[in-house]
Amino acid sequence: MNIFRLAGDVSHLVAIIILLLKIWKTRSCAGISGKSQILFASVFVTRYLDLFTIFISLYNSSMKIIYISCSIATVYLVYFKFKATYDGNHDTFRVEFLVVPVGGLSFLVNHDFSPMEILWTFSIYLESVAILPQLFMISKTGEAETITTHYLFFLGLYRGLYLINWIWRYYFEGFFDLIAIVAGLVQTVLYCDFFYLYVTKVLKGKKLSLPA
Amino acid sequence: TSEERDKDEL
Repeated sequence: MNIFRLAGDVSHLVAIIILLLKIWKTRSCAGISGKSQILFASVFVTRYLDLFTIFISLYNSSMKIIYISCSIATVYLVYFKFKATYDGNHDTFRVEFLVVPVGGLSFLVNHDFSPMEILWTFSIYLESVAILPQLFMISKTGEAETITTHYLFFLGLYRGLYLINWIWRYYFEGFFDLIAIVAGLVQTVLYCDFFYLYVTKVLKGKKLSLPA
Repeated sequence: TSEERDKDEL
């Protein structure tokens, strides 16, 4: 564990908590893509199945439990409790265009052709594109609530910090995991456009609005 | 350098 990975995990946790609190406090999931939240929940479920098979550390297990429970709670809030505020008309990204190629690729490119490893690989590839429905929804509505932009900022930052962690580990430990690195790069690059808008608009107190 | 998966990473 190094400081970049710890900062990444904290950033990820902050993002998940921000979203959960935003929906719970405002009792509304306006502007939130339920499809992305379903993808994130499946990312965690498929990646953390080893929660029941191997114990790595208290930190590792507790973070996995927190991620899985918060993401499932978020999906529940969006599709059940605050369903009336769910903006389905703008959450129209065809997720099958993500899940099918990702599913196929995880069978072709993986570290080991075993069920757990293929599920882990599927989860890594899926996570790299899971934010697309959310970004697509923002491009369709042409704007995002400021709290939602903070959620996206920390969510995008987390994998960017992991990338630094992997550079650090390659340099000092000679460790590298090409699957995680390539997927992490794709994932972080997808946020670049958002990061630019976040820094130039939201951090200057303006509302994030895309040229519709 | 060795390319492998780290099960410790989240």
